[in-house]
Order: sequence, then C-alpha cells, then structure tokens
Amino acid sequence: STIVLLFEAPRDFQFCLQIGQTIKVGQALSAL
Amino acid sequence: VSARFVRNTSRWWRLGVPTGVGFSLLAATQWNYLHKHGYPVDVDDRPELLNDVIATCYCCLPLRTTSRIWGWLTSIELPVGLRPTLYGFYANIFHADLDEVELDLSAFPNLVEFFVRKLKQNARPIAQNANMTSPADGKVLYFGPVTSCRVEQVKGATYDLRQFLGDPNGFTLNQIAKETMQKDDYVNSLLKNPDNRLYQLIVYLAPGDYHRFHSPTDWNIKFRRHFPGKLLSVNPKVLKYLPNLFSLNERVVYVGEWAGGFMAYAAVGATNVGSIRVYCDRELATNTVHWPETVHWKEACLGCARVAKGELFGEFRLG
Repeated sequence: STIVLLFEAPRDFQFCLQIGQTIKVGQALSAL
Repeated sequence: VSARFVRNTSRWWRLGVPTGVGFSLLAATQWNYLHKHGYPVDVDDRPELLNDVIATCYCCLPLRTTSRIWGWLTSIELPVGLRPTLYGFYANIFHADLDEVELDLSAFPNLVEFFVRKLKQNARPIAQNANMTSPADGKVLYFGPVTSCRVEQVKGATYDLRQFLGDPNGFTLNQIAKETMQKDDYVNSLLKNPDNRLYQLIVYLAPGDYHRFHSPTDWNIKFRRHFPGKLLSVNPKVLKYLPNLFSLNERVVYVGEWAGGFMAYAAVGATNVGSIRVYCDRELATNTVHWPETVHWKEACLGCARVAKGELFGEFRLG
C-alpha cells in the first residue's frame, strides 16, 4: 500500500528527507 | 510384453504429439497477441501499451479475487493460545516492532486486526514546528516538486497526474478549457496561488509497517474520489517495471485545501491490501465484489470536513 500526498506550497519549500529513508507518522517533512 | 510396449508407445505418441503441437500453437498465438497489443495503460490521454509480456501477463492475473480470498482467510478468528506465536512469527518475517503495540498480542482476534494494530500513546509524536508532517510509516519512494502532468521519477513509478486525480473539471476548469489546456497548465490550475508550486510525497508501507494513516496537516476536505482498479503490487521493485501503476490500482483521493493551498491525499491499494477504510467517510467501500474495473470513479462530497494535523485518518486492511 502507498500514500501519495500532493500539496501546494511556496517555492522555497524544502523537504528534509532522503529517497529510500524510512519515515514515521508525524515526522516533519520540511525543516521549517 | 514387447508388443504391448510398442502399442502403448504408439498410442501415447498419437495422443501426445497433437496435444503438444496444439498447446505450442496456442501459446505462440497468445505470446504474439500480447506482444503486439499488450495491456492498455493510457498514459498521456492515449493508449500506451505494455508490450513486455511478463508485465502484461502480470496485469491479467486475478489479484483482486486472490486479495479478497486472502482477506477472508486472514479474518478467521484464531485460537487465543496461538495468537502471540503467529503474530510474533509474522512480526519476525516482516520486521514489525511489537514493543510499540498498545494491546497484548492475544487481544487481536485475527491477522486483519493485528495488521491495523493501534500503537501506544505517544509512540508517534507529531512535530509541532512543522506545517506538514508524514502521513504514514514507511519508506520514502519519492518527494519533490511536480512541474509536469506526467510525473516521472528517477527510481520509482511514472504516472499521469490527470489520470491519478481524475478529471480536472471538478477542480477549477470547465470542459472546454480542459480539452484545450496543456499538460503543464493542469498542474498550474490546481494551485491557488500561481507563485506557489505543487509538491508530492510518496510513502510505501511494507507489510510489517503500522498500517494506519494520519492527517499530515490541518486541512479541509472538499470531496473524495474513489477509483476502482487493479490491485497490483506497489513494491518499489515492481513499480519501476509498470508505468502508470498508481493510476491502474484502486485508490481513494481526498481533495481539499490546507493553509498553503491545494492538497490531495491519496491512499493507493495493493495486492492483498485492497481494503481502505477512512474514519470520516463511512460510505467508502473499496475492493467490492461487484465493482467492475472501469476508468470511471465515484465521487462523494464530504462537505468541508475538517481534519487536524496528526489526526487518525484511515487504515489499509488485508483483503
């Protein structure tokens, strides 16, 4: 199963993730 | 004895050769047909055919039926004494962390309930300093800005955004505009503020992961679209061989707005995990027996349901 999230954000939105990393519910997606 | 042996050999020869030739011809014809016509994938508004025979054959497998059978099997109530052993075995195979499970293992009557197990309180703290948080446990398959309608990824799936989300008519554009608009305009049409960008995050939930999903932010749901479809595996190893797999599989998409503008939250079903439950949407029924695999979707207006950041949103169930 997969969750796909599509969202609008300012152009300076930066993800603080790595491709292939494991992630948990509630973990921040961006450094802001 | 010798005469009988010759007679039997001759009989098998007369029976076996035509049968073998017949099967070979049938297989060759099927191979040729599938190689020429493949399975329609419909990327970019035109039929794109999966010419790889293995991929085509894979798409033809009755995975929805087997998923429902698996769902039925795993919903059978297990003897209380066996539960800890069986769930422990499952957890060992799929690397599930049993320390964070709220209830005792013997409290789960069947594997379906264990699969959607609730975690201990505060096992998943919600980041307060972030406006967007992870909606689920899992592996990050892809993240980044979406600039084109056809979302191509380096190591993952490729899919068409219009097919994935459905007709743009329901968002902002009318029918005439839809027919004439360019692909990139579709992405822009979703944005509330033209200075913003559209971003995506794809999280893959492995069998051992916590299979409930949460709201990533505070947002309002406008409507839901339920797309019936296949239940192909969404394992990253399979994804790269099947273009547009996300648009082929059964999925539910919740569309709304958050503080930053447009938002779409999609739960995509997979083999053996085709039952999606969303707590605020009681009418949603996925992986049903009588729903044909069509390209159409079923839309429901949820009347601006408000969902808070970190709030429990739904779950993927076996079956």
